[in-house]
Amino acid sequence: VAGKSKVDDDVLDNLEEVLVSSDVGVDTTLKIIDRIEARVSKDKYLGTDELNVILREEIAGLLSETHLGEETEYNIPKDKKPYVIMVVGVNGAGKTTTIGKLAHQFKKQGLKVVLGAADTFRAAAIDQLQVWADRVDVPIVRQDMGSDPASVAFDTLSSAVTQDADVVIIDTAGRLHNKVNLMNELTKVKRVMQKVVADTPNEVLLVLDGSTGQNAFEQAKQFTKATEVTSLAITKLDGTAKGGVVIGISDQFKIPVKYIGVGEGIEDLQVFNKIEFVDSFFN
Amino acid sequence: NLSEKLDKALHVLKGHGQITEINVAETTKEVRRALLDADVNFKIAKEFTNKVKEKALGSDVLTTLQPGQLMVKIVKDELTALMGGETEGINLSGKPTIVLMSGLQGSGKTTFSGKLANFLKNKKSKNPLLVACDVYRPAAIDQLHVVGGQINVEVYSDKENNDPVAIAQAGIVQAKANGNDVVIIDTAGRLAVDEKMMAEISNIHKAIEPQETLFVVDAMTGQDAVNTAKAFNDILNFDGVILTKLDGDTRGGAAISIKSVVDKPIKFIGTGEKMEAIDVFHPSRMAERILG
Ligand SMILES: Nc1nc2c(ncn2[C@@H]2O[C@H](COP(=O)(O)OP(=O)(O)OP(=O)(O)O)[C@@H](O)[C@H]2O)c(=O)[nH]1
Ligand SMILES: Nc1nc2c(ncn2[C@@H]2O[C@H](COP(=O)(O)OP(=O)(O)OP(=O)(O)O)[C@@H](O)[C@H]2O)c(=O)[nH]1
Ligand SMILES: [Mg+2]
Ligand SMILES: [Mg+2]
Repeated sequence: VAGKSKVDDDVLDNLEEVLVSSDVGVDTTLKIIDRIEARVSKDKYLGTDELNVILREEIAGLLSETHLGEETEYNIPKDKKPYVIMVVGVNGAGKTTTIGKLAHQFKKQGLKVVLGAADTFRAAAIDQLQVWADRVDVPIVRQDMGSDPASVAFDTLSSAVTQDADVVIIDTAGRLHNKVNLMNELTKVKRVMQKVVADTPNEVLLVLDGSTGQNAFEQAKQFTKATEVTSLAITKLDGTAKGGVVIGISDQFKIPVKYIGVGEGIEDLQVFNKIEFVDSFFN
Repeated sequence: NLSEKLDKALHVLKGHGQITEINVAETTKEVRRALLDADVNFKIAKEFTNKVKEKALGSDVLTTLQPGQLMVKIVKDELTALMGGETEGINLSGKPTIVLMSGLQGSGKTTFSGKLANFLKNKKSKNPLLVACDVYRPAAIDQLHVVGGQINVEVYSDKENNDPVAIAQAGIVQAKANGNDVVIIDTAGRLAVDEKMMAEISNIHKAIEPQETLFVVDAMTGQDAVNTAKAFNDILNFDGVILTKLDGDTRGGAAISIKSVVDKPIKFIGTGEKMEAIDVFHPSRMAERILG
């Protein structure tokens, strides 16, 4: 979209390619283009900067706000103690790693964090979270591989209450959203938490791999059905994938994106910034 | 579904007998849309749709099928041909056969290493050795040991060594000494744009000269699949692709994108988390899945 150009079919075709190639998806791309066409009567001359501003505003407009407005730091509502975050998502998305990074950020703020190793299924999943707990230096509640994840969640919350923890983060096993019994298990893990602390989990964070295509919409739909997802994290944005799926998901399900993963290290987590995210599509 | 959408677009044809330039435009738009919804790469979906358009033009639409169904058949046949050819197995030459796993973070390499070892042991009477060359990910070596334990396959690792090249070489030395006829090397997930990590896997590859280098890809990957497949292929010239998590409901268009851009066979698919969840790749089944 370079130079002073006419907002004609060529410009819009090029825009369609940029957005679809960023995994925004056809439906959402057409919605964005319709909104731009409505604001700019066709064949009117616009400078590159003007068109880009309109484009960025329209995309940003589809990204839901968090309840606290623009996040600039890792905030926890003061009136929820412990504040319980349940982390869910398909296999390999980056849940366990994101939990390690998030625990580190909360600890930096002086908050007392407890981790719950409720992935009792996958090989060495508990050991993996243990390494992160040791790195961040926070307590972890764990049982043997093969134990009931709901039981681990229950124990974690009980222990957190006893330790007067500020934040609890529950790791769950990766699961594909079309597996009914696994989704039911997640619903059960959530329900069991309420037996220890009312109205928990306070947050259900769905972790999406930044390179996921349109299947992310179905993931958001099914995980929301099973656990009422309240926030999104998108990982591996340090690669070439753009993560465009979050635009349509955020718009359709009204779920804000809270965090992005930009690497495998403990500091490689960022609070989601709409402007920077939209800019990244055009770099 | 696509067949109904194409029927609608082509209804103008009924009684005319042939697919002409005018009425094919609407149908190719539907085909391209179906491919994009299935995560086929933007440029590749365009090229592919043009090829289908050429096949469709002038074809006799009223012989046996509904016009929409004929169009779908043309698309499906083209997709199958693109991904198809003979089902290729693992190159089992070499004493021992060395298999190198590669791919992005979380794609399913460690799990597939176990599945492949299990498959070769049970179906090809091999005596495989798994080698743990992921020295970065927390508990990655433990994970491979647990997997090895589940399938009763030995795992070579060296937690004191942080050089994956040295670990791979030592694993091969042990294999030769102990009579293992296949060595499967699990490696860390890495980004194609991470120069240091791409240099590492290139060094492992050069040092061990594997008979089989496999690129493991998550079937739900979107538009970025072409970028990573091309980058890994440029550096490793891999022999085959493994498509994982096909027990999900993703359409899997990344398979088309990858095959188009690197022209390497998809050898196996992952169909679950258990060690038995491995299957040979079937092009026609994949074509049907992509078309939804
Ligand atoms: N480059 C990069 N890699 C990441 C990021 N987040 C996670 N990873 C890597 O992705 C891989 C999978 O991460 P995990 O945290 O194990 O993912 P998970 O969702 O817990 O996986 P399962 O529990 O098996 O479902 C690991 O190799 C991580 O180091 C990120 O933001 N960038
Ligand atoms: N449902 C399903 N899950 C799978 C499949 N293959 C692997 N997984 C799961 O995907 C997640 C990631 O698998 P890993 O084998 O750890 O992936 P990896 O490529 O070794 O990950 P890194 O070493 O971090 O790059 C785990 O939860 C596996 O159980 C599959 O075919 N189907
Ligand atoms: Mg995990
Ligand atoms: Mg691995």
